[in-house]
Amino acid sequence: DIQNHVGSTDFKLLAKHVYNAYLKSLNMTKKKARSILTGKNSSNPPFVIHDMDTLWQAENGIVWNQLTHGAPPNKEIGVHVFYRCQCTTVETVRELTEFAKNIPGFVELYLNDQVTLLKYGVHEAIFAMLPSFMNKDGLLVANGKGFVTREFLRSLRCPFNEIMEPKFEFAVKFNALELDDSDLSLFVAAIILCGDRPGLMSVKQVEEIQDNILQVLNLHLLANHPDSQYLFPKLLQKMADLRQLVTENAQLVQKIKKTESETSLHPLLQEIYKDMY
Amino acid sequence: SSNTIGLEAIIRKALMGKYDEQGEDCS
Repeated sequence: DIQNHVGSTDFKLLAKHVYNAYLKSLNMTKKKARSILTGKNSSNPPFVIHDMDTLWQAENGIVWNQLTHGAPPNKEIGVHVFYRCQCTTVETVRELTEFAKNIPGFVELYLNDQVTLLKYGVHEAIFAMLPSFMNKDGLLVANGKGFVTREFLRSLRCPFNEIMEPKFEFAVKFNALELDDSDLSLFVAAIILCGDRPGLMSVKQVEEIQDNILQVLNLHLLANHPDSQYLFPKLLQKMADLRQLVTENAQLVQKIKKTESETSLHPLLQEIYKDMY
Repeated sequence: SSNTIGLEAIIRKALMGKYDEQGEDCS
């Protein structure tokens, strides 16, 4: 029965619609990232950030424009890298909100439900997309202008050296599934449209949308990866792994808040972890 | 909720097509 759905137009239309929304809303695709990481588009290779010296070169115009205000530039390196992570989170939250607005059915939900879905879904979505910009040695930053090495992030002082390592471990396994952007767009949409977020008002409505997206994701994977039959159940398992990754991340930020009293947490992160877990 | 700071405020503004200038500073 599923097989003969593969060709049905409305499923294909939904898949295409979600994919186009993904391309329109997110400024970096996996395809572009992989071509930079593999050196295929060698026209402007990313600036490699592997120590304090190269980090400050990157901060002074090579990768990022100079910090204007928000974080005092003379902060200690671990705190500074943490602040950069916060800034990337802020930008990606905005992009994911734009993406969500274009998922069929999302804007028909109560506004408070839209906020709840995004408030609890953005981190799982961010950590699901992060592998696109990662390989086992590091990750692209600033739209591909920079590449921060995994060793450098490991070398930061505790507890900042714990921020990215779990994401690299997840990424190496997640990248083995060899998803492309069309797969990822549906997977991220399914993460956001999740019916069991706390405080949702119209659970049934959200679940109907998610069921639809999951059906389309299943059919899309069967058509797009005919040799990997079990990709869909594997991705459902990854959803559970992502929840664990987000929980551990929240605990780490709590630890940083407690132990790093002089760290100026971005207001966004203060709110996230104050009432979420 | 209009005076919520951080994530919720940024999401609500983005949902309404408005962007928080403060966020712009990061890029």
